[in-house]
Amino acid sequence: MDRAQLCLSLIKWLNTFKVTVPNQTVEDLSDGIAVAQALREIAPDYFNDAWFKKLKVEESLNWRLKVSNLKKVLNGMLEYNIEVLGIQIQGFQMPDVNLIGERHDSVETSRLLQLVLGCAVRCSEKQFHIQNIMKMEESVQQMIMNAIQELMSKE
Amino acid sequence: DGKGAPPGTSEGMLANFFNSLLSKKTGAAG
Repeated sequence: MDRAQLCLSLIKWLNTFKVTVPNQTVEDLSDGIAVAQALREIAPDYFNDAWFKKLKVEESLNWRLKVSNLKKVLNGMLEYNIEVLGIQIQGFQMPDVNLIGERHDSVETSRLLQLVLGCAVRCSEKQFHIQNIMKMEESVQQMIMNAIQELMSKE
Repeated sequence: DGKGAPPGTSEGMLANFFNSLLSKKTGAAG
């Protein structure tokens, strides 16, 4: 799988959420806030205001604070998978949040967004999210399908 | 919702995949 291409496709998909912060580039996503806002839309009862308030929301965070946010986002998703979806992800290479926060790495960002995608297509509102994906251009749908299949093969 | 896409085409394959995902029962909480 071409992960740089996957990252671009997943950013396009992320753009379909009601995200209020910049979310067009890998650098935009490097503080975890856009991803956290998407998660809040996917599972508002779980990724609630109390959870969101644990994140630092400032315009120019240093890389350590970005990584701190990303760790909370990643852990939140993993806990959501276990506690709500009943899914234990094994054998999937987890995103290196240091590389996302410090270097804006697109490969690692693709892994992070892949986990968000996994939450979206299995949450209680999955019908809404899957139908939104089906409205996207075919090449993006193809990348998303591959990403979901890879993720499901690791459960 | 893509259900009418011709089978055997990439469009049909994508529709099949996402429709099967829609019908899949998932989650500890249902």
